[in-house]
Amino acid sequence: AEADDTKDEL
Amino acid sequence: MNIFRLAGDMTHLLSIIVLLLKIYATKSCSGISLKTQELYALVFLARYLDLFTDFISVYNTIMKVVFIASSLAIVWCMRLHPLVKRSYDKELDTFRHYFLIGGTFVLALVLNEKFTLQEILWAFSIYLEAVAILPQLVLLQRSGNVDNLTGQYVFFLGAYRAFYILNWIYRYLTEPRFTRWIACVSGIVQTGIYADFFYYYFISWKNNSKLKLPA
Repeated sequence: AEADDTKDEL
Repeated sequence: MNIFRLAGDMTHLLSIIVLLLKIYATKSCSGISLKTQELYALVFLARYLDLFTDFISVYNTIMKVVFIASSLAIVWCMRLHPLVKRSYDKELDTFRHYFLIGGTFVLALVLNEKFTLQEILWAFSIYLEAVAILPQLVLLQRSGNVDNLTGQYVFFLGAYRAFYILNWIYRYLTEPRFTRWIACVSGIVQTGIYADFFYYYFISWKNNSKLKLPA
């Protein structure tokens, strides 16, 4: 998965 | 984490603190839409299922737990607290929020990043959050006069959304692969819903008068 696939926002 | 996102998270937190303060200090939830609060509880429960599957940071985990716990506490107070529940404006809070739930869930089934339970629930939570404030705005409009804390609660919620848009612009410019269409488009719609409220909020602030929404 690409780095910005992680849902790091709330 | 950039300064805009931090500011967004903090105004979001502040809005919840203002709301809890209002309920705790005045033992009243008049002017607050239970429908909107229930939608937010559902939003957080659906979105933060990843608490069990992904670890991002201590900050992230704490904030998620705080958002879930506070939204459930507010719903509990408004429904079950013997003093608080008496002040609930039930007859003004008649927005049919089940349609919002149904509509956004269908949208999430169609528009998602991946057809898995977690991704569908995530998209659902984003769409539902975008419209969750509607019952609250309708209630405020119906009651006309808005007390200070309720006005500030909605103002901070709107500020949180505005900061998130700045955050996305910043990330788009600084992170080459930052493309999160579902969140960004929903976020812009969500912020747009506040535009009218913001307009009257600033007018009342400028004139140093009580916030009033036109019928």
